Amino acid sequence: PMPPPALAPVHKHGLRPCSVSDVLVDLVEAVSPLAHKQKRAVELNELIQSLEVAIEEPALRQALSNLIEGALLRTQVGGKVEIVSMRAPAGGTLVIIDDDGPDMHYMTQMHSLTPFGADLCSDEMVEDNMAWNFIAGLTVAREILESYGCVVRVISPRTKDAALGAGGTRVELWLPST
Amino acid sequence: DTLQQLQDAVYMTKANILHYNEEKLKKI
Repeated sequence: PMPPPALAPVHKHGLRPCSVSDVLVDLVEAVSPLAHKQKRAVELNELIQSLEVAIEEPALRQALSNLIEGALLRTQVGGKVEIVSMRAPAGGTLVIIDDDGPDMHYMTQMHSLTPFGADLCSDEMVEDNMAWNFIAGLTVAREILESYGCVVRVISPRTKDAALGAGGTRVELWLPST
Repeated sequence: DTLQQLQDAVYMTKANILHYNEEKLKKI
């Protein structure tokens, strides 16, 4: 992936930087038993450890939690979420969250008119739940991360030769360092 | 606020999907 043209930390008063590596390890450890129980997998590959980013830890934790859990919820039985973190080419950190679930561009178009409410509890509504979870989780994560100068990119489907409605999703997070 | 409502939507849909997945796994 190519870095965004502008990636700079927001100078917030008293901002305490945190280790994205520690947060990722914590979140993956926390979600792994659930993934295992639901016959899915979550894999973390850190190309460089101890990557410090200019984001408050609770904010980063909330954003990443939504994105990682959301990716897991989109997978089928036997599916996998792969997370990679690395130093970004032009400084900062790049986190990539890949899943092998549906094409969410297609899914959100197909389910965009479904009202949000108690009707979502029905068994036939899993795709509506998935579309809502994707949009809501991504919106919360984007609001949080962009307030710290991060750039969020979503590519779905991430594999171009997939069948209609399939192809998985890639979420790229470009996080500024201090 | 709106962001909290969206976060609540994330939790609700998560619970629905997990429940659906569990029921589906029982049938396998």
